[in-house]
Amino acid sequence: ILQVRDLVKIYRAAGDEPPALGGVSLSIEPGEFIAIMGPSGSGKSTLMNILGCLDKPTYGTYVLDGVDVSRLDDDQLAEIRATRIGFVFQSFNLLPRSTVIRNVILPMIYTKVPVREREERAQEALLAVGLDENTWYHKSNELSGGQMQRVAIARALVNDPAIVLADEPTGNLDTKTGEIILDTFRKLKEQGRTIVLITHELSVADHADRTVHVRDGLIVDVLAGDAA
Amino acid sequence: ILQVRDLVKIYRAAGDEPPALGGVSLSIEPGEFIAIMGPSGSGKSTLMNILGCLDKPTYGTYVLDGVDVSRLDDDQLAEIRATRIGFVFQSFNLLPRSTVIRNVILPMIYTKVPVREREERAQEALLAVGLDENTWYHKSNELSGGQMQRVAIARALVNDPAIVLADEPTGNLDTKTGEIILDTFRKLKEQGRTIVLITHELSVADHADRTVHVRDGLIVDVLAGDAA
Ligand SMILES: Nc1ncnc2c1ncn2[C@@H]1O[C@H](COP(=O)(O)OP(=O)(O)OP(=O)(O)O)[C@@H](O)[C@H]1O
Ligand SMILES: Nc1ncnc2c1ncn2[C@@H]1O[C@H](COP(=O)(O)OP(=O)(O)OP(=O)(O)O)[C@@H](O)[C@H]1O
Ligand SMILES: [Mg+2]
Ligand SMILES: [Mg+2]
Repeated sequence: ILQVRDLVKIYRAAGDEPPALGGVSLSIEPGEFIAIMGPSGSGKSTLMNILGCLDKPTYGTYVLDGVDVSRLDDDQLAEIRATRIGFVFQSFNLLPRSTVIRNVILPMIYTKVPVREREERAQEALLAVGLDENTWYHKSNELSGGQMQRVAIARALVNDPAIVLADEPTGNLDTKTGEIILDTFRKLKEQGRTIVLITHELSVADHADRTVHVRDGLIVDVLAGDAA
Repeated sequence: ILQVRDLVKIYRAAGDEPPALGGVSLSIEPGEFIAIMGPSGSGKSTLMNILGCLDKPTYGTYVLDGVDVSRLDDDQLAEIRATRIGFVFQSFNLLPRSTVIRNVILPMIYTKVPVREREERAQEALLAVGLDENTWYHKSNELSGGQMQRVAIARALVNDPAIVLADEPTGNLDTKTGEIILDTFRKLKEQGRTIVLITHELSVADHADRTVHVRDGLIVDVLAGDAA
C-alpha cells in the first residue's frame, strides 16, 4: 500500500515560483490500477518520482507498506527500488551505447538472478512488449523512439516488481502497439501488482480503477474508472 | 516543394534486417500540412530525418525546392537546416545545462539575427507555446517532459522557417496544451509554410490536409484529411 500525506515539493527554495507539489494526499491499495492525468507541468512526474523513492519531498510523509520512507537510508532505498518497484521514466533513461538486451539484464544483476536465467528473462520481457530478436543486439540509441520506450518498459518489469510506476509509457507508441503495453499492465494488475500510470490520453486512463487529476501541484479530483 | 523518389535507407549493410525505408516516394507542396502515421519502428523518423537534411538516403533522391540535396556539401546542408527548416526532434535534443531562453536563442546566432532582437523573439516563441517567464531561466533539464517538448518546438520556430518538421510534437502534452501547439502550426500553415508532423494520434492528424501512412519502411496509403 502506498500512502502519501500532505506532500510538498519545492525545487528552488529561493524563487517565488509556486511549489511543484503543494500538499498532496493519496492512498493506493495493493492490486489497484491508478491513472494520473493533468496539464503539462502540473506535478505528475514529481509525484511519481517520490512514490518511486527516487526523490524526497520537502514536507509531508510517504509510507510504503507500513514503512516511513523518510526514515530509510540510501542503501535501503536502493534495495526497495531494485526489488519492489519497476519504474518507466518519461525520458526512458537507457544506457545509449549498451545493447537492448544488456539494458534489460542490468536490474537482474542487482537482484542476483542466476546468470543463465537472465538472458531468458530479458528475452521474455522484450517479446512481451513486441520487440523481437531483430532489435535485441542494437545499441539502445540505434532504435526508434517507440522501441526505446518499450525497452524501458521491459527493463522495468524484468524483476517482477510488486509496484509498477510508468510515466507516459505509451507517449511514443501508435495505438496498436500501445494496446499491447496496456494489456501487459492489465495482466500484471490481475496478478495482484499495483500499477500507477501517468498519461495524457483518456483511452489509456480508461483501463484504470481510478483516475487522479492533478493541476498546479494539487490533486483536484479522483474519479472511479475513466477520467471523463 | 519537397520531393522524394524511391528513397531507401539501410542502417546496417551487414545484417539481414529489412531496410528502415524500402523505396518511398512522396511530393509535398508549399503550404501543405501533412501528417505521417504508422506503427512504432515503421520508418517515420527515418523519413523525416532525410527530409530535414539530417541524414542521407542509401538510394533514391530528395529534391528540395528544385535542388538535388545529394549534390550539396555539408556547409550548404547546414545553411538549409539553419535558415529554411525548423526541426522538432522526437527526443527534443536540448542543451540540458543551458537555460531555456539560451536554447531558443541558439539558432538565431547562426542566422545572425541582431543581438537586441534575439531575446525578444525567443520570448515570443516561448509565449506562443504556453511557456511563461517562470520557466525561461530554468536549465532545460529542470523542466517537466512536456515543457522540454515545448522548448524544442519554440526553438524550431524562432527563425521563421519555411518548412516545419515535427516528430511527435504533442507526445508528452495533455490535450489542452497540445491544442495550443496545433493551433500554432495551423497559423504557420496559413502563412504559407509547409508543415510535416509525425503523430500517433488521429485527433492530431485531423488537422492535416493529407495523412501519409507508413508501415515496414513503405508508404501504404495517402488519405486526404484525417487518417480514418
Ligand atoms: N541508428 C540506427 N541504427 C540501426 N537501426 C536503426 C537506427 N535508427 C532506427 N533504426 C531502425 O530503423 C527502423 C525505423 O526506425 P524509425 O526511427 O524511423 O521508426 P519510427 O517509425 O519513427 O518509430 P517510432 O514510432 O517508434 O518513433 C526501426 O526498425 C529501427 O530499429
Ligand atoms: N529539476 C527541477 N528543478 C526545478 N523545477 C523543476 C524541476 N523538475 C520539474 N520542475 C518544475 O516542477 C513543475 C512540475 O514538474 P513535473 O515534471 O512534475 O510536471 P508534469 O506534470 O510531469 O508535466 P509533463 O506532463 O509536462 O511531463 C514544473 O513547473 C517544472 O518546471
Ligand atoms: Mg512529466
Ligand atoms: Mg520515431
